[in-house]
Amino acid sequence: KPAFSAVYVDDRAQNYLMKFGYLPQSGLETGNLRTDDQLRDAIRSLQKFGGIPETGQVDERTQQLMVRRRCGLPDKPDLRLQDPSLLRRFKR
Amino acid sequence: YTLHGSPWKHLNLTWSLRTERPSGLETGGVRRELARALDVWAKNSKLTFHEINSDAADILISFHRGYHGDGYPFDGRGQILAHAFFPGSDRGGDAHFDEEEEWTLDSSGNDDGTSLFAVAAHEFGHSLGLAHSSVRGALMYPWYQGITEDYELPEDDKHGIQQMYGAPESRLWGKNPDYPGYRPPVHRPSYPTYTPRTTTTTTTASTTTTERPWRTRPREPMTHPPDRRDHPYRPNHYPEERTRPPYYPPRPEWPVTPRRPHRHHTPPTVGTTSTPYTTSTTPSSRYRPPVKKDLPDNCDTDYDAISLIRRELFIFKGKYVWRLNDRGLVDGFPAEINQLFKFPMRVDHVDAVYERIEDNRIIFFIGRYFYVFKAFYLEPGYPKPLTALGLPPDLEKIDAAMVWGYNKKTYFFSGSMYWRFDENVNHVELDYPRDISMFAGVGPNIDTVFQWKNGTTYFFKGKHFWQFDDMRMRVAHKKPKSSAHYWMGCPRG
Repeated sequence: KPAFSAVYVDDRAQNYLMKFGYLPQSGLETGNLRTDDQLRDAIRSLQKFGGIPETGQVDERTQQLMVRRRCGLPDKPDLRLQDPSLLRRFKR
Repeated sequence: YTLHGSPWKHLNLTWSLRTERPSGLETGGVRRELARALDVWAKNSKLTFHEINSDAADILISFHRGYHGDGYPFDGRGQILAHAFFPGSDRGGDAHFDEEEEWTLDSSGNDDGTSLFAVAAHEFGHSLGLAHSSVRGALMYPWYQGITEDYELPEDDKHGIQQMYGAPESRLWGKNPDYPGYRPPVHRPSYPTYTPRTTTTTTTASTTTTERPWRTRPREPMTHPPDRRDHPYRPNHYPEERTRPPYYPPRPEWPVTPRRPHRHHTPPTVGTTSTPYTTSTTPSSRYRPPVKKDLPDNCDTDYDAISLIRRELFIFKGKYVWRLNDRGLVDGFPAEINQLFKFPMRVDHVDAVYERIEDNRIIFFIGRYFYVFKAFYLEPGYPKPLTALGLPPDLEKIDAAMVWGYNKKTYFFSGSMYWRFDENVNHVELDYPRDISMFAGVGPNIDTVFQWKNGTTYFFKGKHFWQFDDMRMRVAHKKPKSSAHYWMGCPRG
């Protein structure tokens, strides 16, 4: 069994995840790399919300969900308020 | 269900449609569908909704295309259908629909169209304080699902709305004349039902008709077309008034966003004679330096644009420019912009300016046009419209432009949005515009932004500025500092 299996999420899917609140938006301009786990969790979360099997991969059903007509508001509240790395205190 | 923020403090909410003939639909039909959508929530809570024709309504409903200034641009026909704001002041409660969708006033919303009733009912859930629900079949499920004509609110949404606003007082709510929420009965004409022609016998003179089942028997004759059905919220509800033409009050003027006044600008064709500074050409007239009549007080002003050009700071305000180098203000400045840069017309302001890294050209933005300068001279073929950069045609001006030290990319700012510009393909990048809130703490409608020699980014608004922390994507200090004191060396206060 391979020790590491990377999840591939293209820009369009990442933008979708960010737009609807599944991934934090802070990395948009600074181009922060996302961890594999972070992406996988975001996809799972989307799949759970959409009521499709939680595979953690952008499979066909997820792709179908992503092109469906929908409301423009995010499904999750702003993750910047939840991401602990963004809430930690900095030394002066 | 998920609740978001605080609910409305009052139960008698008002609403108003602010777009006339949205998506080419009949305004009366749209109003009827919106009223029906609100009724879905009214029937299941203590809320009441009344239509008014005013910008002061709690819920303003409008149709927009693409970027429309609220940070949630529409994407044309397809994925994003609408959005609404949670309860609150200003935009709170407002619902926006994508005008480019194929809206139908038919509740089923077939493959060719999207039911306005279904989407409006969902969006009004947001207007009342409900966020998205992951329950499939719930009205607040984010993905579009058509709903039926006689739609009943699912349990999930019912619990949500009743937690915020309480359950309706009585099952007879709205039907009991003694109750304050009484609404007179609505005259709902039945649609003509299709009845197949029955076999007739010609053997006798009389025609025999088979008895129709009771369900298809017309209840009452139809007096007017179905799309003109009366609605309790419409002024021509009462039967005696039914003969009147429908009343559509005139649309009031759009509210004007309190921003600095926009100066419309039409560039002259390149090559026209520029106005000389001295008006008299008689021999007796001698050169007189231009009188700086409307020179702004550099210790008490905001700035139109600031840019670091060839390691010197250029500060633009009105028709003047200050030039500062390491030794301070350069002699002869402030000067008129026209004295320094050879525009083909008199310039009374610039909106934004930046120096392109690749070829050191200086790019000015004035109104809907941009000008490219090589040193002090305009390049041939300019000015060009902002649309040549891939910016939307309805964009009236750019607030600020900069090359960001963090990634050496060019950024344009306007209102609450910003774009990243690809200098290689000479076009704004895909997935833009984005909301300026990405640059946390800066806020919308900035005056200017630039990058100092050490790579630090500064945002200016009014008479103040913020230093920006590129790594943490937020302002380095929440309280802005005085521009006059820091940049112009004016005494504090």
